[in-house]
Amino acid sequence: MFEARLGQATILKKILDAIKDLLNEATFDCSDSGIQLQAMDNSHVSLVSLTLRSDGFDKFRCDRNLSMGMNLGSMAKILKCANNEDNVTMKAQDNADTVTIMFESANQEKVSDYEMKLMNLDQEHLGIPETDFSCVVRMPAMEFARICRDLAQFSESVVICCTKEGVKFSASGDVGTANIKLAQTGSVDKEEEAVIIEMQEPVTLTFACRYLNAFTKATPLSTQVQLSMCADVPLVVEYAIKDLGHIRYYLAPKIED
Amino acid sequence: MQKSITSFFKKQ
Repeated sequence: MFEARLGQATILKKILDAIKDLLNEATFDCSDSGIQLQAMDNSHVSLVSLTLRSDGFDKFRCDRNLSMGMNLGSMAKILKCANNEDNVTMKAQDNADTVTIMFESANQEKVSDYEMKLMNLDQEHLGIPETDFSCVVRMPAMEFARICRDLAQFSESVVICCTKEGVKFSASGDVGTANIKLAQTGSVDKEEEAVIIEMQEPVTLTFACRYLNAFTKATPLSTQVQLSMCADVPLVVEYAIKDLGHIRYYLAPKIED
Repeated sequence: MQKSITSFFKKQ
């Protein structure tokens, strides 16, 4: 028996919004430690890794490890039927071929449930090696989204250059060149507005705008985003999900032809 | 050139 309950459907809606542009379907691996999802986008350029800890749920029970393959378009249709403040509960029997998603209004006067067919998806788990990153940048998630959106107008690629002075995002195309520099913030009243750079050595890497923009669909989940970079390894873009877990996106760099 | 994520992370 698997049962996981969250106080607010809005969190699950935001999580789905953060992954459904990259993934058509995905397997949710449930165990007593929580829910894990790892999947590559169709073109195998990026990897999404979602971790939701069992202690972050209002109620969590998972008697046996369970892999639930879900069509994310179908799940989005179901989540559209929930009000943001509704409680949401996911339930499945051991070895079931369906999952039930139930919404309850705060006053318990409206209860709706949706049974969704599960899919057998080919599981291709990738091993992610531990990396000592050259640069780790923490910055406001909204600012990162804005930069990715703005620079996508100029080029298919963004060059991210990180030094101890700051981080520079550049794009160059037919229109010309765009450069956006962010300096490390000295002192800020609000932690969520800070730009913080931890640098071992400077790094310059090129990434596809299209994927960066897809990752920023996670912006509503978190006030800050963390970018971890190292020469010739995938970029890690991490959004914390408060008291519940995190979503990490890995993006392979572009290299010169 | 866009590299594939599988050229960095190997299947388990």
